Amino acid sequence: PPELMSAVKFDMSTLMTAFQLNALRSVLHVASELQTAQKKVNYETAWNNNLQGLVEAAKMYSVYLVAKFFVSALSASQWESRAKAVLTQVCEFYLVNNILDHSGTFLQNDVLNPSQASLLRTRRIELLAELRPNAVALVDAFDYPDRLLNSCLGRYDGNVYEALYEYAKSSSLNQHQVHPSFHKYVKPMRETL
Amino acid sequence: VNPDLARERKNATFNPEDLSIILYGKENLELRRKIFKEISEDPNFAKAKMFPTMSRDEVYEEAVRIFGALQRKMKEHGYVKGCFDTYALQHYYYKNAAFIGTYPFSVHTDMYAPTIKGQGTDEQIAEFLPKAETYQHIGTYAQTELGHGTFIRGLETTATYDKNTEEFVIHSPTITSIKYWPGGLGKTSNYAVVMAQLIIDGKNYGLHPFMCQLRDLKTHQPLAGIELGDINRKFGYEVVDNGYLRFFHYRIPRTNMLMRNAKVSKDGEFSRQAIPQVTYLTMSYVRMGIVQEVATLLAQAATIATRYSAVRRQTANSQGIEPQILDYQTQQMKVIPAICTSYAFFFNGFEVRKIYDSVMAAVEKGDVSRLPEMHSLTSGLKAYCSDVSCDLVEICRRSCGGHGYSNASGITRIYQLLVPCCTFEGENTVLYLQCARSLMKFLGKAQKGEELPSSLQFLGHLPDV
Repeated sequence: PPELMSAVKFDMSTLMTAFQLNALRSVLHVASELQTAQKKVNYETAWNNNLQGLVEAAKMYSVYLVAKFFVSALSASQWESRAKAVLTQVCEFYLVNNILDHSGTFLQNDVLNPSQASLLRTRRIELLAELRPNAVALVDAFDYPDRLLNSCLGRYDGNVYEALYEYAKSSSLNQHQVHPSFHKYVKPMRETL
Repeated sequence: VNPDLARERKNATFNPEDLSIILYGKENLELRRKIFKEISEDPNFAKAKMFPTMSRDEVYEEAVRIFGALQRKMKEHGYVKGCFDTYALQHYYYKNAAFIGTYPFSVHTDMYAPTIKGQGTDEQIAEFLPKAETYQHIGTYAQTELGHGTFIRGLETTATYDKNTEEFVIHSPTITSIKYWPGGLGKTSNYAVVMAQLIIDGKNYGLHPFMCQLRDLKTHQPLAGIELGDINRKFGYEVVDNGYLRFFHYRIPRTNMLMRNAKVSKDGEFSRQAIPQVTYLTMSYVRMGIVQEVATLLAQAATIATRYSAVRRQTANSQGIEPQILDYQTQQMKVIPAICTSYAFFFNGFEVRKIYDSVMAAVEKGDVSRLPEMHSLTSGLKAYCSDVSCDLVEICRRSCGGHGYSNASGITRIYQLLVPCCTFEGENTVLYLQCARSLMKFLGKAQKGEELPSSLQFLGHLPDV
């Protein structure tokens, strides 16, 4: 699509066009390889010789679906405006980051050109900085209580080091000041050396 | 509260509560919090903290005890009519009480009961489901065999119909045909839905589900003609007694074949009411559940990594101050993709659930046309979401530096719960290939100009390419 070929700025719609085209071309590419292979060998061998391409096509389809579902949830919603604004940033980061994570396929499929990939890399860095101040609030919103997380590091109150210290003290090895293995093995070993 | 975390919360541009309501809905959010409060205040659930230091036997016993106590508590509070209507609630309840993502009864609630519901006749549902809902029958779903996994046409267990006695003879003809891996099969279950090749007068009619009683309902002793037990220790999931099961010409009544989709009459006449793919609906259901589950596990790891990154400081700058590691771009590239992917997977889970529900509603009316779409969708997404979540949880673990390796991080537990998602209900590469096979079929339809379901309509945009 021309709007994708000439894009120097990517809005949600352009990004989604890129995902869709990438999924379609990945499927078409492996289908064409299969068809060519079947002129030389039987169907089963052709299939076996193209397994990697088939897996790649299925992955690109799945990547496209997750992106599509996220964007459609966002566009269909009437959410509180500040929460929606941050979710829009989250969604844009997800889309941009995924294109860059699979940039090899996007470039190979001629969905993007290298200078567009470079633009997206710059946008990803900008989005990191935009999301940084909301990172903690974004995870607080998942609403997982400390009891469920069962983590010294992820406590809501952030008293990480006190918790790690208590965790160390609760080790079963600390039930004795001198562990019985010292008298049983270490001492005799030392005496023989 | 740690001052760094307090400042982060103060400087946020939105109220997390608004986002929580978007994720869970106002009512559910309140219910979650109410349940959490109840559990926190109940001494019955305090002992679960000891899990990391317990032996396998103790862990299993404690998990069963907690589950029993929870069921009583949920009933007492009026949360349960049939436990399967409150499946998500029960999971949440249990996880909060026991710190672990699963329990020995999970296949009972996630697969055994849904299979009765989806594949039993009205009479069979009336007979078996109430017993399952009240745990008189504790069941599992025995499909995978020692030598056979996702390729279910290769399963060897046989169910041979004996016209004279109107019984099926269930048999494990080889070592490779021993049922292996079903959760809860080892010690917990007294019933199983067993997937076996139906044979009538020497002819094979393919794979069908059979209700098999495994243990005496009073003594819990294994029945004659059956050998079963636990498969021993694994990488994680220590609370679950994954089991093995071998049949020696074990007889069950004809009426124990789940016959909503295919029937065997008294005189051995076979008839089919639906396409064979209906038999695989349970797998699609579970794969959909995995898509939702991995989103929550990833979100937990992201929560831990992000909060720790706000508290941890490292390497003094030119003013001699150690910055929060969350201020380093490299650290942001570890935690922010995990946060954003968690959100993407949450919304993805909601959409897949909506599609599944609409497909199921159509199936109940006899329209099975969208089953191939459902199969393709859940195969691909189960593989993709579990793969990505596993990778990102490992990155979250590393983002916590050395402490991420300690069980104190909580991430090691999450990782143990995620890893099996990449292999159970189909190893991911196999699932990608199942999805790819569907894509090739749908592409053929697109080329013929046939109408495609919504999640595959992109294949119809051929002129754009």
